[in-house]
Formats: sequence, structure tokens, C-alpha cells
Amino acid sequence: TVGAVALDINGNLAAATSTGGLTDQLKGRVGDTPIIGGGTFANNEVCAVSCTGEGEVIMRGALAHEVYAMMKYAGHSLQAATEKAIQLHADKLQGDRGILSMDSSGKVAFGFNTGFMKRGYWAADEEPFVALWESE
Amino acid sequence: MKKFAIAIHGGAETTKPSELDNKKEEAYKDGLADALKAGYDVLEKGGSALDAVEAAVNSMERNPLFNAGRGASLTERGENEFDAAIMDGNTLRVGAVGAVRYVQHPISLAKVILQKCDYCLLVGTGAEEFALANNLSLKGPEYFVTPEKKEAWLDKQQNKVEKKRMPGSMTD
Repeated sequence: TVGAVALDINGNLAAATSTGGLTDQLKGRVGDTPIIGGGTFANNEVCAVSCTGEGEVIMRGALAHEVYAMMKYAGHSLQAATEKAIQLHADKLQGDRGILSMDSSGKVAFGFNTGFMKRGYWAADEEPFVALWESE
Repeated sequence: MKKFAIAIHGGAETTKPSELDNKKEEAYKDGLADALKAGYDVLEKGGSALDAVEAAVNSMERNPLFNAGRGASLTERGENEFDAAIMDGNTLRVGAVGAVRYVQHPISLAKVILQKCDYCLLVGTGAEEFALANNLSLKGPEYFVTPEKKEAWLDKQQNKVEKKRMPGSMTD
């Protein structure tokens, strides 16, 4: 799965996610990517989110919308909301999870429980950043 | 300068450092850098966040290293099936596609659905017909299926056959 979130000069946020699914998945299986609030969500007031990982876990947890809800209703920071969504219902919903999120100021958060997530960030007048491993 | 920013991901997997050589690591980083630049260029010219995320994702859909578009995983039948979604945080409009097989850039189809369709999510042949009606590029399996993904699929099929042959694994 691949995804992107962005903030433009007019203060608009957007999120996009695209995937080939899982190797050997059943024909007709649709994952979290096109489920709004599951794998993809954006609202200018709060944040934009794109998820990757095991789709069934992300859909059952409605994880993209959870990041939004934890920021809007519980007052969490982007980073805290993203990290909490990675752990949400972890006792019942086990599987790979990765979340990319950006708030309305252009701050970014990456959360993942896999140790490895291909990722990058580039803000105006800053150097681009790309990383793979958790330690980077 | 007004603030603008883009961030991307190319998937999260449980992978150990020993399972990935330096060459592949560098290729992943190059692919990420290309996608970031595609999105950043849109924003730098004053383009919309919607266009920027599409451009970044298009870049990764073209790159066979990532699991989207060309080089994506294969279903149990050895076929590609793509899902994609795009959402505009300003209007809360959304476009999404599920289980499309021939659309070169599923995220671009999702954007056309967002912009031109009364519905949020189209799947299968209906989505492909919508792509055709809107002059989006379609491609055959020879474009999407890479030797690496074919091999991964064949390994899975072989494992299934071997599992069935193992004594004690039979069910009645």
C-alpha cells in the first residue's frame, strides 16, 4: 500500500491511499484503503490520514477516523493520536499497522508496529526526509 | 512563504534488516524521494493538496517496488485487484475504487470519481467503465505483473499444495 497526505498554501488538507491488497487474497476482497474513515480520511479542521497494514484490522478499528476523533474530541496531539491508534484494541485486533497523518499546521506523524515503514516528509523551506526503519 | 507540506508512505511490513539488502534499501529510498518530489513540485507551484497527493501516489503506482499499480500483489487467482481512495479535507468530498484490474492509476480514477460522480465508491467493471468514459489509461496484466510478484504468488500456491499433501493436515 502507498499513501500521501498534504497541506497546500490555502490551508487545505488531502489524503490519498492506493493498494494492490494482499498476496493470495480472495478474489473480490476489498481492504481498508477505499473505506472512508478506515484507511483514508481528511478534514481541514483537524488532520489528514492514510493507513497501511492488514486491512481487516484497520477497518474494524476505523483507525483513520480514530486519529481524527482522538484529536478533535479528546484533545490529543497529532503524534499522540497516531500512536494511540496504532495500539487501539491491540488485544482484539492483532496485525501489522502503519499510519501516516498530518495536522492543519503541516506537522506530520508516522506510527507503525512493524519496525519498518517506507516513509518521507517534505515541508516548504526544509530538507526532504526519507526513512525505512524505526530507528531512522 | 506560506506553509505547505507533503508526507508519504510506501507501506509498513514486519521485516528484519537481514531480509533487505543495501541495494533494495537504496531503491526504496530513491522511489520515496521521487514520489515526495512529485507532490512537493505541485505544492511549490501553488497547486492543491488534492493534486499533490495524487501526484505522489501516481509516482509510487508507476514504481514496481511498491504494492500499488505496477508491481502490486496478486490475488489467489494470480490477478491484480486494486483499491484506492482520495479525500479533500476542505469539501469532505471523496472518491474511492475497489477491485479494479486494468486502471493504470487507480488513485486518478478515485479523483475523477470525487470530482465528477454522485457516488463515493465504485467497484469492479463499473469503475473500469467509468475510467474509460473519462479517458483514463487502462493497461493489461503484462504491464502490472512483475516477475517478483509472480514468484511470490507461485510460492504461496506451492505451499498450499505441500500443506495439503502433509499427513495429518487432511480434514473430512
